[in-house]
Amino acid sequence: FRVMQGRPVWKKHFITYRMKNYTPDMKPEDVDYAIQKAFQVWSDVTPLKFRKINTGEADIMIQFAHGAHGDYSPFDGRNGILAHAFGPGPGIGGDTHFDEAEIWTKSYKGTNLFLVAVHELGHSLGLGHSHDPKAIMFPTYSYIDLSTFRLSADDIRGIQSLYGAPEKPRPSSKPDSTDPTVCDPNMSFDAVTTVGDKIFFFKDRYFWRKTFRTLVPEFHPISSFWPSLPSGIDAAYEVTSRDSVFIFKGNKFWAIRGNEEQAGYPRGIHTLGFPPTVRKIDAAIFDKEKQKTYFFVEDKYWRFDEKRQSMEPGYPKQIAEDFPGIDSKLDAAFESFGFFYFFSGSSQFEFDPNAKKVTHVLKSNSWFNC
Amino acid sequence: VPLTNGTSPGESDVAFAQRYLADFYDLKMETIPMTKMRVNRNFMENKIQEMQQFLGLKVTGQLDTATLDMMHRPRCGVPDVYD
Repeated sequence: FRVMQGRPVWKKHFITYRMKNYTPDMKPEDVDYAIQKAFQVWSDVTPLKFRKINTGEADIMIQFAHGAHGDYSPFDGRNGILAHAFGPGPGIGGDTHFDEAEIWTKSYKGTNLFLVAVHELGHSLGLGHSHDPKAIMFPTYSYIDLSTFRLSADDIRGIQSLYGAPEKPRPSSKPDSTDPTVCDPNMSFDAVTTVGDKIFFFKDRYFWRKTFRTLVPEFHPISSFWPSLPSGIDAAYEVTSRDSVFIFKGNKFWAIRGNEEQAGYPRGIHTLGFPPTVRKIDAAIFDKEKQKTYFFVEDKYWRFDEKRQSMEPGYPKQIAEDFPGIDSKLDAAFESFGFFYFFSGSSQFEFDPNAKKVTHVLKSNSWFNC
Repeated sequence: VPLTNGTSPGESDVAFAQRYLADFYDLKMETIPMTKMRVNRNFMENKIQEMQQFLGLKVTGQLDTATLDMMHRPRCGVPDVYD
């Protein structure tokens, strides 16, 4: 990676941006969303926070312009130069300009605004171009599947050389209290899994890590442990015999061990034996006794033989038939001390797989001393 | 101007390459007197090599097809190198 000439950086962590105008190629809300997600890519891996303002001078002013537009670097029409940006600084410093002659889109057609915005905002934060063809800061544009887009390790090293890593969460002012958001009575989780002697509760871009011994959980951005994992995951489960945790989102799944992402992932979920009609997994549980994994999708479930590494015949089956009392759509599930814990919205069902019955109905956040 | 292997670039390619190297690799053609064509040629060849190295191409110093293709790819307007 390189930094911009003179190594300009923002001397603060809260940075404002403003859209000076919009391209007619996209709906304004789609432009706003693409730019917001582009800023989030960088705030995920640094202490920086970005806020959109609608009036006055922002640190980063963003505009679409044709040809000569007053900054000695005229645009050149369709293709060629797509956009440019200025390193941190007052006035035009930090500003990002997009060539209106391009066809801006939110898909693979034309030029994807989000991907170009991530690159240009890298410049607005002080990064130069990278030699690494896999880096978003490589000078030429190529479309990348947005569902698997990640900053490369080179990009993360570069931006963290300027601003450092995201700040570790500070213990709350009352160390024996829990983060109030997790105690929201309507709290639900994207996925829950054991990891060794801990339980990980995933929600949006973050996860709570809780051990049975400590009262107050730790709270971390997913990306600070696993930079290329997606946010808003669907399911997670731990195969203790393989010391691995599998994370599912959409039709893909990843394998992690500690804070390392296993090579060869993500893989398609259909490699596990699901029919093409299955597009995502709602929840998954690994049964240590039987060395089998249960996958829950809508009202059905499959069972995967971890020893044979194959889906068992005779599935799917109806969840309600084999797990009486579990009849609402599942968000998450995990196994602990021989009980299965199923999460649906703000409710949690403790299920005894031997007695085949729900033994307790709890709040989803019952594991936190709210 | 360096010739490619067997296929010489057209004048428009050469002009495009000079513009590209001036925009992104700090090539300053106009400051070298035309009477020193050989110096001119080496200077351009160096810049082509610098660009090929930066963008992961085979470093030939020539305006070969791969280099011209890379120059025509859509890209960011920020220079790759500074003087």
